[in-house]
Amino acid sequence: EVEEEGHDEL
Amino acid sequence: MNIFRLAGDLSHLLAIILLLIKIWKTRSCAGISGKSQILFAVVYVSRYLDLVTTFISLYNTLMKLVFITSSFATLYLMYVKFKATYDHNHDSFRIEFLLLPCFVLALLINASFTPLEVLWTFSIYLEAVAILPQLFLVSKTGEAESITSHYLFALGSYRALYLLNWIYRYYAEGHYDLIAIFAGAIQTILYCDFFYLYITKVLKGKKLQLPA
Repeated sequence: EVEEEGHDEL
Repeated sequence: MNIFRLAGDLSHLLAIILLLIKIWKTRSCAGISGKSQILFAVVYVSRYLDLVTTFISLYNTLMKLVFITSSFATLYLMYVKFKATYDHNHDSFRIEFLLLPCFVLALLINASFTPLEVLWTFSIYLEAVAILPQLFLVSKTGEAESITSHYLFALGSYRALYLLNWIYRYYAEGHYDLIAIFAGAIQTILYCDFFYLYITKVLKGKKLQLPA
C-alpha cells in the first residue's frame, strides 16, 4: 500500500 | 516517527559519518568498496527523486539531502582525492549483476507502475544487496580495520532497526509496505554473518579477521 503523499521513511 | 525509526535513521547517519571520518583521518580508503559506494549513491538518487515532487517534513528533506550529499562526498574522496589508496584489485565485484536484476524486479514487482514508484522500488531492492561488494572485499582481504567494522555494524543495524519500526507501525498504525519489509529482511540477513564476527571479535578488542 503506497501512501498518496509519498514515502515518509528514508 | 517512533523510537526504532529514529534509532535506525541515526544509526544510518552514524555509519555515513564513520566512513567519512575513516577516509579523512587515515587519508585512505583502503578496505572500502568503491563499488558498494557507487551502488549506495544510485540508491539515494533513485529513491529521493521525490525531493522535488513531495514535501513530507523538514526532517525528511534534510536527511535525504545529507544522505545524497555525503554519498557523493564519499565517492569524491575515493575516486578523486584519495584515488591512489583505493583497493582496486580486491574490489572486483561486478555491480551490473546487482543493478540489472534489481531493475527488472522493480519493473515486475512494484506498488504502482509509475516512473517514481518503480525507481523507489528499484532503490529498495538495490539497497538490500548494495553491501555485497563490500562484504566480498572483506572476504577477499580476510580482514577489516576496526573503524570499517564499526561502519558496517552501524550500517547493518539501521535496517535491523527499521524492521522493528515496521513491526511497530503494523501494530500501532496498521501500516505496512511488503516491498520494504521483504527487502529490509534480506538486507539484514546479509549482515548476520558480519554481526556475529563483530560481536565475537571486534567488541572484544580483536581485529576483524576471517578464518583462513
